[in-house]
Amino acid sequence: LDSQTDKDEL
Amino acid sequence: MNIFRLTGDLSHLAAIIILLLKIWKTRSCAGISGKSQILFALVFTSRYLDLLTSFISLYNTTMKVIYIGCAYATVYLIYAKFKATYDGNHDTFRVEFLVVPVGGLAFLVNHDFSPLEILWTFSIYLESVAILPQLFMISKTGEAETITTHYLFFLGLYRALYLINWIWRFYFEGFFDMIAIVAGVVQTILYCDFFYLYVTKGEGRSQLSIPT
Repeated sequence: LDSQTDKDEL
Repeated sequence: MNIFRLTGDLSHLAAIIILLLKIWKTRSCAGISGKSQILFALVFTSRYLDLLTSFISLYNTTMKVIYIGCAYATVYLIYAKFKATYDGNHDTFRVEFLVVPVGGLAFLVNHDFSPLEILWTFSIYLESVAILPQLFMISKTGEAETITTHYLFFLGLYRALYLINWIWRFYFEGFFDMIAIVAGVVQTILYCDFFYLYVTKGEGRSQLSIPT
């Protein structure tokens, strides 16, 4: 499981 | 967007507004740690630089602008407009002991070694410990105004709701961000002691007295 990062969070 | 994240954001917004209104209405920042507020302004500045590079949604942009605006307005009220009421003698936490390690960690542990990503990571790590000067100040004075405890309650609640949001997103979207989750857990744990006092002693007392 690779950590994903989508920056749609505040 | 899910209900936990939305209520989390609204809880965060409520905390920020409560604090700003408390200082503005009472024309006093007694009991408030200016250092924590500077750290929060730094968190928002380093996290929301993407306002300049990408547009996600009207909601996203609006909230970021409000957070940054309120954070700097709060710092201005504390250190400029009502600086006479600033309790510097009790706001003595050495923030360099937070910023330097957090800055170093952001360089070592991140998802991508790009400036924007490192600044984002720095803001995530910093936010998890940014409340420490405030909690330290309250433990030194041994009390907190009721309105300040409400501020801390909503501020602590926001990241706790984000933890539920991340569980929700992992389960339904397979999304998870280890850095945000670990920092969010640390951040929420720091409030546990306060949450306990808020719930058990908050009712009916004018001042929350924390045993020093």
